[in-house]
Amino acid sequence: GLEETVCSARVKENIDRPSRADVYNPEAGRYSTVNCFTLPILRFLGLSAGKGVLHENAIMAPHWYTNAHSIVYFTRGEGRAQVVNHRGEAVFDGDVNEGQVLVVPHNFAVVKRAAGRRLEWVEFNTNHDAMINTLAGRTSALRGLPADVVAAAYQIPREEAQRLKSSRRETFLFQSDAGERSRRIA
Amino acid sequence: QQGECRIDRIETREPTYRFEAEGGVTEFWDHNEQEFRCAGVSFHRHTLRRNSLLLPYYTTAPSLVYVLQGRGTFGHLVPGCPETYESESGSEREGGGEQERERYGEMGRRFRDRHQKVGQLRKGDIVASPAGIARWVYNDGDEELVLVALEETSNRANQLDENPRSFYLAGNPRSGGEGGQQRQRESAFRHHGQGGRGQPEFGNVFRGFDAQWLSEIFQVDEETARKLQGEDENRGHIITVERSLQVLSPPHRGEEERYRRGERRQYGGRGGSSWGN
Repeated sequence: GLEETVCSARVKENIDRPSRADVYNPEAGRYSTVNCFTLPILRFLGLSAGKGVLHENAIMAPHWYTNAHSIVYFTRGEGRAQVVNHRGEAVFDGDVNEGQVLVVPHNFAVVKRAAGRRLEWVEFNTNHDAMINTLAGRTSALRGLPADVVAAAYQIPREEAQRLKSSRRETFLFQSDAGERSRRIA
Repeated sequence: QQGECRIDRIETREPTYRFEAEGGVTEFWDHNEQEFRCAGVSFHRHTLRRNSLLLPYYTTAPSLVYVLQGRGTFGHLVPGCPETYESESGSEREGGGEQERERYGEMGRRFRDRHQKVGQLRKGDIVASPAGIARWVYNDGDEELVLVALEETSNRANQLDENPRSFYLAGNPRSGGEGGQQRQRESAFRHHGQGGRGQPEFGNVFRGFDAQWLSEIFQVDEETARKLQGEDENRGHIITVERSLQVLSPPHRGEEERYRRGERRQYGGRGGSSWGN
């Protein structure tokens, strides 16, 4: 059945349509993925991709890919990114602009932020089902920890630990306080 | 890697690096030894003193842990999984008051929390941890909790090189004791001519992010953001918990029976579970 599996395989999927977004926050932006579930041929290739759009000053939560390298190509706009290695060192901390590529190695933590204009990128991940784990937000690793563990780990009171866990209700696209302030002024 | 398995002689190996922390110690075998490189694995041993917490961390390769001694509580933080361990709902919260104070004794009222599933550890358990999934361990027993762990760095899940790497989510892992108090055995020098090459490396990932950004992301003040980064921390990667952790954890079968019969005991029992064993 080669002809049934490969010859007729769907090889195309548009991830740029806003209506196709997997994660959407009208204030902060959107994010779409294509993986082996949405485009089965990717299982053979061992690759997947994502498209992100961050509105002005918005932030994509600090996160890491549990099973993939991520090669990010900035398609539009400008922003800033920080990438951190296992020693807790920022191996990249700088501006990112249209046309540039940023390689984020497997498990390295990264945070992206749009500058004055919105920031867009496409990312290629080296796993057919790249899994993301966030450090902040509603589905973050911190949120999954018992509050007492958070309190002990960061030497903060329990109530503060609870606040830290639940401060962000968004999943991983955050509206920035700075953005909110500038909108109010405008 | 080519040539790694051309082994003429195999020796038993002792740990090469030792990292002292406030609440315990971790010993690493030198993963650069030929046998380890041939097998594509690294090996280490955590010893957690009573009431100590191994801070949350993740690794680039999957690992298997064996509980050599003691008992404890552990959790895996799996992305996208809901916080299914939760204390009372809001409606019950409203009706608390005197009844709650009576039920939970000195604490006045029970602290409400919601977190991902936690498990209990006891001697003989094997725990499988996938690559990239953060995990933590707490010793709630009355003796040291000793864990030996194998990390398969050559596993295809690890997309980096074969050096073991641990990414901590808290603390200042390299600060326990004097600079981590590494003990470099002769063998490390013999094989590499420089003790530090096979030395494991780990740190708190929050440290690499801008504190101001963290404050904004978590919507907390900068002081709390700096605590996330573990600034001024010197407890290392295993910390001592001042009072025992209150972690939501289901009772054992016998405890459940007693609960049904109404033999309630105060919250905050051994290991933070709600009911005694």
